[in-house]
Amino acid sequence: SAKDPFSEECKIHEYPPSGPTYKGNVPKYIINLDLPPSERWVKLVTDKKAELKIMIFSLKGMLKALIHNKKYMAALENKLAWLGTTLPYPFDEEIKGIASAADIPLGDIVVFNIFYEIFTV
Amino acid sequence: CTSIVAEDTTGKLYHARNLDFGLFLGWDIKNSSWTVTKELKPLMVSVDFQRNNKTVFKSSNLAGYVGMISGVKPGAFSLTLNERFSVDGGYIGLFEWIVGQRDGWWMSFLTRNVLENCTSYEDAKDRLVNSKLLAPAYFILGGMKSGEGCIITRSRSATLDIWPLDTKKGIWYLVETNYDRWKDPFVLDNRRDPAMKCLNQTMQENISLPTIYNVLSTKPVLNKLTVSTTLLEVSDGHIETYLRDCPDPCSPW
Repeated sequence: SAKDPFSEECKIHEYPPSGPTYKGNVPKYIINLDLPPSERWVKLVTDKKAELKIMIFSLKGMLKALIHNKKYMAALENKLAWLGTTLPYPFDEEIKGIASAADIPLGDIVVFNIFYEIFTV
Repeated sequence: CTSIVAEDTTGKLYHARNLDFGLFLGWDIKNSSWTVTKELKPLMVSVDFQRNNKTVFKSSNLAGYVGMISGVKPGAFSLTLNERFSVDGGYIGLFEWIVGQRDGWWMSFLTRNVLENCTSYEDAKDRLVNSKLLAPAYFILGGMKSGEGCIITRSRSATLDIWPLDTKKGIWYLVETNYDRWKDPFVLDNRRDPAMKCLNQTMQENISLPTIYNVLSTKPVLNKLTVSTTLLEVSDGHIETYLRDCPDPCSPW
């Protein structure tokens, strides 16, 4: 049988993480479920606002390459914002709170949150 | 994605996953990486969800994403979600939702709901097996006691398979990539066999979170789509997440 060109021998000394395959730790946050849903993610999203905007800008750029017409794009964004209002509680309120804290259109945050459903084809 | 649940010789359970995402979503020639994969890395966070100042569950998550893809409920269960591709995919569920048929769960909202509200491995399993979904999925569930681990293969409306740990039959680990266990993986995306080979080499008596991290660090289990590696341990509600990179030569998926 053919050997996968990228396969390698099993690694044995990778932990604790270091070296070229390790890019760093992730920051820790507390989400207080006692807060109203729209306020739960504010601190986290405020800290990550710039990174979130970069990622969403990339995704929209890819979408714009497929849909050149600005009118269609605006209609799609409106539709996605409407979709956000149909999501179940408390997720709808949390998503609205994230969009507001990050200063990103609601439709863009909705599409990020339903990635899974879109990409299972 | 690659998820692993394993049991050591004392009956202790370990759960870990590589989060792979961003296939065909732009290629960054300069950095030899998928654009969205690269941009998701700074969004990874470790979150402790609390009520009355007490931990309800912990997760490894993306900032701005309210659903859950990996999490642990201390003293109860651990859960990861892997994408399952199907012609009867999530876009159909999405369409049904738009036209008003709203009786299914959005995938990551269900996993969040399970982590928040279920109180035991069996409770979580029951919910994941019996809920109607908008998209197909693999749920990888780990528990506290020996034998409490399974992979649930779901279509949108039915549970197609529940594959449990069974150390008496020699099944001391389960590996899920993005393929049904009764089918061969796609020939250009076989991460399952390399992961199994490394777990077999590790052997049950040596299994631990560090040795599972070794397995998840071996190419092509680690690949250009890998955003992070998360290690979960139920008994003390432990979760650790590391951002990953896969320098060339490395499989693009």
